Amino acid sequence: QSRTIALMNQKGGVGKTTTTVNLAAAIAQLGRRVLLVDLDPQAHATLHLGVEPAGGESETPRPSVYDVLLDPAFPAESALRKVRDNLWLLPAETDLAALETELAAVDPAQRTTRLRAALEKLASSPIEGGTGFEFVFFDCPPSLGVLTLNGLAAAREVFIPMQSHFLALQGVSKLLETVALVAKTVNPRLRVTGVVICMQDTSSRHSREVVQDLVDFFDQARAGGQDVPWKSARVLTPAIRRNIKLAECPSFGQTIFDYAPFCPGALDYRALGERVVAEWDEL
Amino acid sequence: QSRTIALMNQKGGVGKTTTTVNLAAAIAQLGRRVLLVDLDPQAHATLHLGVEPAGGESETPRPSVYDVLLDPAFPAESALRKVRDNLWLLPAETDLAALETELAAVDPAQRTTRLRAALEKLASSPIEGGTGFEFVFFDCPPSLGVLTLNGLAAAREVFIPMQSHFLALQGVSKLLETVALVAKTVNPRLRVTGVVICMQDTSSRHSREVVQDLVDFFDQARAGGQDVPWKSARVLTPAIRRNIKLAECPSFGQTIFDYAPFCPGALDYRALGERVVAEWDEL
Ligand SMILES: Nc1ncnc2c1ncn2[C@@H]1O[C@H](COP(=O)(O)OP(=O)(O)OP(=O)(O)O)[C@@H](O)[C@H]1O
Ligand SMILES: Nc1ncnc2c1ncn2[C@@H]1O[C@H](COP(=O)(O)OP(=O)(O)OP(=O)(O)O)[C@@H](O)[C@H]1O
Ligand SMILES: [Mg+2]
Ligand SMILES: [Mg+2]
Repeated sequence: QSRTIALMNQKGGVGKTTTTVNLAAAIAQLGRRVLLVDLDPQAHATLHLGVEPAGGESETPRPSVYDVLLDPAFPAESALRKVRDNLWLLPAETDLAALETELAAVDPAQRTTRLRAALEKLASSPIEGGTGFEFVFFDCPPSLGVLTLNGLAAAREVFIPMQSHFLALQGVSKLLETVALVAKTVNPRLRVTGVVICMQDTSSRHSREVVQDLVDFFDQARAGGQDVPWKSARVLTPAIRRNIKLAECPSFGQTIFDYAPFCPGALDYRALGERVVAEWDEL
Repeated sequence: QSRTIALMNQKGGVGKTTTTVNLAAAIAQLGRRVLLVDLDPQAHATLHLGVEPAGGESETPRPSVYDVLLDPAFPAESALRKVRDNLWLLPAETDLAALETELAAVDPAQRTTRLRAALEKLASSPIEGGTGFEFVFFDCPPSLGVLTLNGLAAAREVFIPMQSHFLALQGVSKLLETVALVAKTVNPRLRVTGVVICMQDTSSRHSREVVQDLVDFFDQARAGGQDVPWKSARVLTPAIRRNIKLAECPSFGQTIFDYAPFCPGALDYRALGERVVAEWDEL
């Protein structure tokens, strides 16, 4: 059994990649086996971990999540790269954008579930020192297209990274509609279980009000008793403070724990990682 | 004659809307006639200025940039809203996303130039107290689709708002390719003339290194002598500092000058506005 979480938000630049990488790394440092799947044609999670993505100008012919999505028979374990102790990466490549077009030609019933099928096989595959993974994180692109849909179909949970700004609230309902659609059509077990507040600027009153709006929204969904996929969603703590070190370390291909293991950004992601693991262990 | 500038970056959350709104507002406060065109189905610029966008759940049947894009005969001046002294808005609406599909059915030769045609008519239209506008700003969505292409076809200049972070550099070449493509096919006069550094965190060394990378890149393009559309691009000053007030004022439908006219965000956008006007006056 494993905890599989898609980090999703169609808005750009909200902290999806920073959260996927550093949360995955935090949990790997706690000794759990973690897989990070990079679903974004920007390949930022891949770069962040110090791996050069294939595709584009790159000469690197290595396999990527692209191959997994295009070919149901492709052995996903051959695309895995071990990037840290306990941490594996299924990298993206920068031609992934062309994939959306190629996948459009695939039978609709299969188009969004290829990743899930590949991961189910991986779950029982022997991989250096063990079988499968205890935690799987999907870094989604800033869109609601076929790559994100594959992530939503393959995961059991959704975490929404977002900023505590007024304009950030505007996109949430559309995001939840998409989750509801995937839950209804291909993945009935899908649940939004968390919101990660990213890049929080101290705790200005504005920021607290936006967080309160979110908390109220989820409380109302629970009180309303409807069976919506976000009825068990919570705003996770701690919020991740804005910390320039988190923006610097990708340029060195490092996680925050490689770069500055005791800075505020590291403290926050470590604490979040401990909580994600503790919740899982309690179940 | 007017200075027409598209604020463009396919990356999300980099400061396009905040810059379009506050730069337009700064220049309007200097007494110049300014039009802001909201090209984004998120309608954030429209919201930021305190206007309720049409579309979606809204009952408001008002005309928007949508009508201008779908119907060449539509009188654009009927969609204008005066939002401040000297500042007019051509609002977006939240159904604009469906527009991309509808426009896909339009003849390719026309599909990306509808906005330009409408603006050419506006330039000679009598509009309350004057004719046309001296400055026109286009707030583009975070994509390289038909809405952004309409903005690029209609403008003579591109400003690129971006953060001075490593990951922000990764998307720049793709952005420039798109500008080059539009310059080659539909708008030979299109030039990237500026980069606006947004949300700068103090001046960390990382931030200065990223800015230096950009400066070097444009210097090399100039020195190389090729006729690329970014050969006269400069990193504009001042950089816009991170200032929570800039994130708060959209929730009140206010520009930074309405909300906190002497905070750092206001000082920076006012200074940038003065520079944009001064450059124009010198020509
Ligand atoms: N807490 C933080 N403090 C400072 N900078 C941050 C923080 N979180 C993220 N950043 C920076 O903000 C930028 C956007 O973050 P990130 O790339 O994680 O967002 P994203 O949602 O994955 O973006 P995209 O939509 O392009 O995939 C990056 O340059 C990142 O380094
Ligand atoms: N200098 C700044 N200081 C603090 N917050 C800022 C600053 N500039 C922008 N923001 C906030 O950052 C968020 C993203 O900014 P903005 O909406 O302008 O980006 P965008 O590029 O238009 O995003 P999108 O791609 O979604 O259109 C907003 O919540 C905005 O209020
Ligand atoms: Mg990302
Ligand atoms: Mg915007």
